[in-house]
Parts: sequence; structure tokens; C-alpha cells
Amino acid sequence: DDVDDTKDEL
Amino acid sequence: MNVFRLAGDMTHLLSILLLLLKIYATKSCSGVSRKTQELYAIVFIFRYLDLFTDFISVYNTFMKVVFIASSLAIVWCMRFHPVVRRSYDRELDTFRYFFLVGASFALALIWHEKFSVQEVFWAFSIYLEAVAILPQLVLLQRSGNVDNLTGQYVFFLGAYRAFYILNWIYRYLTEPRFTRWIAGTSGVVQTALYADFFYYYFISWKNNSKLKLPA
Repeated sequence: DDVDDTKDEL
Repeated sequence: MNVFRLAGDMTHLLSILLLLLKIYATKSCSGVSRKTQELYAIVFIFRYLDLFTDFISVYNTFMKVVFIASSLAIVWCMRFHPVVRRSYDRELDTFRYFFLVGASFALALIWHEKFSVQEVFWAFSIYLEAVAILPQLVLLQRSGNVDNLTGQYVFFLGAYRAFYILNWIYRYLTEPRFTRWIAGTSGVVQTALYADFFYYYFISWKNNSKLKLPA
């Protein structure tokens, strides 16, 4: 699930 | 983190520092849209709810706290600072921004990555950020003359968006399974809103003249 890694951007 | 992403974050930070510098050095917020600043405060608060739930890196946490604190400080100055608030262009800053908030929230309810409070608020913040510059652009257009620091503020804010697009292209090409539909689409819309401003900014830069936007 690649939802989480979106949030490494500001 | 790639070089485009870092350049994007740094131009974003620089834009905020320029705005704080303008307000602090000139004790004036003329030419600055309080509505845009309030929208950014809402954007950062709703996007960075994950400060309480996820830890990504010291850099990430630091930047989030800086963005929230600086946007609140700017709004506070424009509303309550005894000197600064007097220079606020109230009669020019009349964009109906509640419409933007409502439309962004409605879109977030329809298009999100997951139907949870945090994910809907995250999508809401992305959509709202895409259009948050509109009151500022309208104010600049109405006032005609743009002072240097305010012009540079908007320029670096636009540069931050452009670098983020390069960052996504880079990540798309180098990372398998990389997609950012919500952030990417909104980012392109957001950057496009600056196109007109960029055009006049470069003309004034090339002619070494004061930035003027046509009415």
C-alpha cells in the first residue's frame, strides 16, 4: 500500500 | 530526497522569510493578502495533523512546525499588530475565500486516497493550497504596483511549486510505482495560476523596471 509514503513531502 | 524537492522546500521557506522580512522591516503589510495568509494557515494546520501520529524525520517535523508557526505569525501581525495592521489593504482584499474553502472540502470528500478523517483533511489541504494564492494575485492586480519584496515573495512561492513538479517527474522516472495523482494534479493547477504573474515578473526583471500588473 503506497498511501503512506505520499506524506514524506511537505 | 532529490535536489528538486530540496530546492522546492528551500524556495518555499525563502518566500515565507521574505514576507516576514517585508513585514518586519517596513512595519507594513500593504500589498499582502491576509486572506491568502489565512488560507495557508488552514492548509498547514489541516495537512500536518500527522505531526501527532507519524514521525518521518527531524527535517520533516521541523519544516512542518516552521510552516505552521510562520503562517500563524503573519496572520497575527496582519490582524493584531498595532502598526502593521493599519497598512492592510482591506478594501482591495475582498476575494470571497470561503467559497474556496467550501469547494476544496467538497472535492476532498469526493476525491481522496482513503476515506478517513486524516486523509480527507490531507486532500482538502492540497486542493486549498492549489487555489490559496488567488486572493493574493487579485490584490496585486488591483493595486497595480507591486513592491519588490512582495513581488519576490510571490515569485519564490511560484518557484517552489515549479520545483515540486520537477521533483514528481524525477521521482516518477526513478522510483517504481511512484504516482501522486492528487498532489500532482493540484500542483499543476497551482503552478499554472502563477503563469501570468511569472510573465510580468520576467518582463519587469528583463527591463529592470518596477513590477506592474495590468488591471
